[in-house]
Amino acid sequence: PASESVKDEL
Amino acid sequence: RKNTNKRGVSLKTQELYALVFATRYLDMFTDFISLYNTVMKLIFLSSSFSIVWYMRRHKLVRRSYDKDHDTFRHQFLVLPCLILALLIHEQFTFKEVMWTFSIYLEAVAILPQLVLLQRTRNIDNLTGQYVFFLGAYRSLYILNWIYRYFTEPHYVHWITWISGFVQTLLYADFFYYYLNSWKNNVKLTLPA
Repeated sequence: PASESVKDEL
Repeated sequence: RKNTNKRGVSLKTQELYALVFATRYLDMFTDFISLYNTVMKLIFLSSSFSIVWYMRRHKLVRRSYDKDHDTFRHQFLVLPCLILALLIHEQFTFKEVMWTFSIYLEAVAILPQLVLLQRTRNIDNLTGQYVFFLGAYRSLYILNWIYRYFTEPHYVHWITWISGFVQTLLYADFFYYYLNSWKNNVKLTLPA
């Protein structure tokens, strides 16, 4: 899911 | 602190930002990504909540805060973002829907601030610079997304890209007037 795949972004 | 005239800063926008970070960083204590990531999340949360607390509680600031102009109703932004997050998301879980809600809300959270600036028209330097860098922060993300799109396979995230693009668009006219005032070295004024 998006929150996982961009979790390195703030 | 010395400029206790908080006239230009919208408490509504500050409260929306606090909500954005609170709903986006729910997994801060469960998923450790990096020290930088955790530290910055703590900075975002503490700074946004302390600004809200300061503007609500601090007697000096509260008196000068322009509450009769900062009347944008939160629910006009929060509810549509919540409904949209319930309809358009990548996974129907609490964390994912909350995260998606925070992405949508961040895109529009600046609206009460931009409305207040147009109403008060007296944009002091601090407020103008503050709004400018708030907008610059997300537009720099767009450069990062373009770079990652071309360097990482399968790096496609429509939700963050479209929201970030909409957010930056909302600043477009502010950027135009801000950069013009900076170039012509005149006071920043927005059209009514």
